[in-house]
Amino acid sequence: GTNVNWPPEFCPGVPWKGLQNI
Amino acid sequence: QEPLTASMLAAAPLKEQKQLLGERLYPLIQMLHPVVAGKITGMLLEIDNSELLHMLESPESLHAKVEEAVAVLQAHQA
Repeated sequence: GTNVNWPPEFCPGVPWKGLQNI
Repeated sequence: QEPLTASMLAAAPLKEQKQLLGERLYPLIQMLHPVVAGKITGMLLEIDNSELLHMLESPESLHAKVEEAVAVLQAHQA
């Protein structure tokens, strides 16, 4: 199924949320 | 702004490393694809740091990776 939270978007100055995928 | 080096990254915890790389990559990617820059940067940050550092030093490899990510993103959104 498509994971609607992917990709974990990067916003400057905002802590990136993608770490749990690594 | 001084170039980001492997030793600078090694001194930081992983979370900071990814943030540092993201803050450097985002503006470069925004020049190529302003609308999806956040998504593309998020995708590329999942790559290992040594390759991300290389992309910061080599515009051609950054450009190639960005185009690859755009294609994956479009396929994902289709």
